[in-house]
Amino acid sequence: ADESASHDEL
Amino acid sequence: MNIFRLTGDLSHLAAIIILLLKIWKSRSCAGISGKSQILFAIVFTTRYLDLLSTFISLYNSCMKVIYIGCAYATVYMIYMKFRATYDGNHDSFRVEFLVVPVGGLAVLINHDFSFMEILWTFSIYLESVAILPQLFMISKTGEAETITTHYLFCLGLYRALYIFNWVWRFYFEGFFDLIAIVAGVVQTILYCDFFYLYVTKVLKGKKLSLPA
Repeated sequence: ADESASHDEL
Repeated sequence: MNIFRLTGDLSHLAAIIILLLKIWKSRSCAGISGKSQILFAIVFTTRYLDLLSTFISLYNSCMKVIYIGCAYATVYMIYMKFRATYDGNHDSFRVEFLVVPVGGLAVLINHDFSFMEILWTFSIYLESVAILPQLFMISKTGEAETITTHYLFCLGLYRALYIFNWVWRFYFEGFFDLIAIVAGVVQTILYCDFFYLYVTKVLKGKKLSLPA
């Protein structure tokens, strides 16, 4: 799983 | 975006602003760990470098800019503007004991071995322990101003709300980020002792002071 695709949290 | 994340972000923002206002209004940073604030400035800087590369939302970008700006303003107030009131003798936590292991861990355990990703991971790990110099300072002096405890409470509340956010995201979006979750849980646990004191003392109108 590509968990790191987007870090959308602050 | 869910309610836990929004309130978590707002609680984080409240904490940052409470601290800035406390320093500004009292013209003093007594009782505040400059080291923790430098660590938070490093955390935001290394995590939000993606401001330059990735656009997520206007909300996301604005909050990042505000967090970074406030973090540097706080450091400026402690080490420049109100330097005379900074209690450096009591701010004696050795930050290299945090930064070096955290840096090593970020290189070893990350989602992707790339520059940006390692910096992001470093910021997540560092944030989880960045408050330690502040908690250490309070344990050393044995007391904290009530406004400082409100700051810490908002900061801890933000972490707790983020955990609810991750539970929500796991159930409703199937999303989870193990690195963020483990670091976030560690960070929240660090506040437990403080939460206890806050509820049993500060909320009952007493000053937070530790037994000698």
